[in-house]
Amino acid sequence: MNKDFILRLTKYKRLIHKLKALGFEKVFSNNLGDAIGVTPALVRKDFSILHLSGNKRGGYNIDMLVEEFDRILGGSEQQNVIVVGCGRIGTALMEYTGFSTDDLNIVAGFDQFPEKVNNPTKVPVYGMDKLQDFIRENNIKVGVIAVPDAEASRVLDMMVEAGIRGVLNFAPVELKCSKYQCETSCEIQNVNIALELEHLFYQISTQDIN
Amino acid sequence: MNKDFILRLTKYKRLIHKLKALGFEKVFSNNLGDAIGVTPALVRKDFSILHLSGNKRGGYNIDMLVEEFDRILGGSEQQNVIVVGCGRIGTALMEYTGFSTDDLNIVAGFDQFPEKVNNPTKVPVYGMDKLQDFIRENNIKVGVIAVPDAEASRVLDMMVEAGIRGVLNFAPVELKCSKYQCETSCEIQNVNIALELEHLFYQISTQDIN
Ligand SMILES: NC(=O)c1ccc[n+]([C@@H]2O[C@H](COP(=O)([O-])OP(=O)(O)OC[C@H]3O[C@@H](n4cnc5c(N)ncnc54)[C@H](O)[C@@H]3O)[C@@H](O)[C@H]2O)c1
Ligand SMILES: NC(=O)c1ccc[n+]([C@@H]2O[C@H](COP(=O)([O-])OP(=O)(O)OC[C@H]3O[C@@H](n4cnc5c(N)ncnc54)[C@H](O)[C@@H]3O)[C@@H](O)[C@H]2O)c1
Repeated sequence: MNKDFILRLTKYKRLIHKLKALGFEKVFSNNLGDAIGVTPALVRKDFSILHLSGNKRGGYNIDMLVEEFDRILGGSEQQNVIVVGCGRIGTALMEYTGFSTDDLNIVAGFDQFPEKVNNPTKVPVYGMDKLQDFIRENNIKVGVIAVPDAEASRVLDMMVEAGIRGVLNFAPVELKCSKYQCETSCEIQNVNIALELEHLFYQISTQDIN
Repeated sequence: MNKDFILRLTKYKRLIHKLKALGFEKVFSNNLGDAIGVTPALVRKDFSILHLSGNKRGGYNIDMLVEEFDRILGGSEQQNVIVVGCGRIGTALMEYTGFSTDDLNIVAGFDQFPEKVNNPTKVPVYGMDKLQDFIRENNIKVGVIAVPDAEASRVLDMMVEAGIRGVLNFAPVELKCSKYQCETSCEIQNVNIALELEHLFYQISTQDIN
């Protein structure tokens, strides 16, 4: 399955849950397409790959879609996440209430100076000495890295060693799982905000030339 | 030019500036490849497209690369950015000192309740009534959207109308430039943190099946 297809599936799933919460009973491929930013034809193609059928007049049945997407993408049991580095980005993530609509739950934060963290939330913040036990005891699979760039790869190794399988990294370094440590592979998604901004400037400057 | 190539160019440029600051005089394609996360062959291919030559024994000359990349990607005059929505994400961006190493400069924040914003930085925060004049008077080309999802598309229209050409959007909605307003196109880059996390969970669950 290619990454774009999976990303679209995740977007369909979230959208369908929101539509169900709004009381929708049916939805058409062009509504789904507009909301996700793709053509209705691609929606129909994706759905036919998943053997989901609707009809021209009535569209797709929302309850059927919710059930099918939960089956395909995994049900909506809470997906627990930890945050390592409770500074500006880390605490913004811990305070965000929007994650619960997507069945995401930040269960703990970790920091080298836990007593200095300004944490108005109920999410507990621990020192780094508790990180690996917490990951193993609570079977945590996904974590966020929000520490300074120089610390990120060391923190990654600690997380992977304890059993983390997926990492969302905000530090501006290209993190790679040091192969020798990974019996199971670890998916790393880098979010580099400065790079995204620079990329926007570059795209604008090339438009002006063309 | 395809997007991946541009993204690599931006990464090369930032890396080369950092190496120069560290006092490097030469660099080999395998160092560049390791730091960016690509093969040395791809580095050499990218550089030959740009007519940048090095030699097998000595590698590439850093000063030559800095000059060439500033020419290709635009010099390092400050790239000014505004932030609309000065809540958790918005203030984290305004407080971040790391942008200056990439010649990025957050020059102002805008919020519907500017007096409520907790802003320990020197970056001024204004009400939304000042947004469009500020964009026009300071020729701002890039902005960040960090308002709630229901507000994002209205805020985008205000920004594009005033001349913004590139937007980094954190609100979890697929923003599209409403075509009728765009004489010039507007590049929109969506950063959806919840989706990235869900995508990691999905990738892990599919690994377990295979
Ligand atoms: N704030 C932004 O807008 C922004 C923008 C782009 C990139 N980033 C990147 O995101 C990351 C986080 O940024 P921030 O602004 O939240 O930083 P921050 O300095 O506010 O927070 C970093 C936190 O990490 C903790 N820490 C440092 N070393 C640690 C270690 N070895 N183990 C555990 N905890 C450790 C610190 O105690 C601190 O609480 C950085 O890598 C930064 O470059 C941030
Ligand atoms: N905090 C996170 O970790 C996180 C994670 C994922 C997504 N997001 C998304 O990022 C965006 C920002 O999140 P946040 O946590 O910083 O939110 P927040 O509620 O802390 O801040 C939002 C700010 O926007 C301002 N605002 C609201 N409507 C406005 C309008 N019409 N014009 C100008 N300002 C307006 C508010 O006054 C507030 O200061 C949201 O869309 C959120 O869904 C945040």
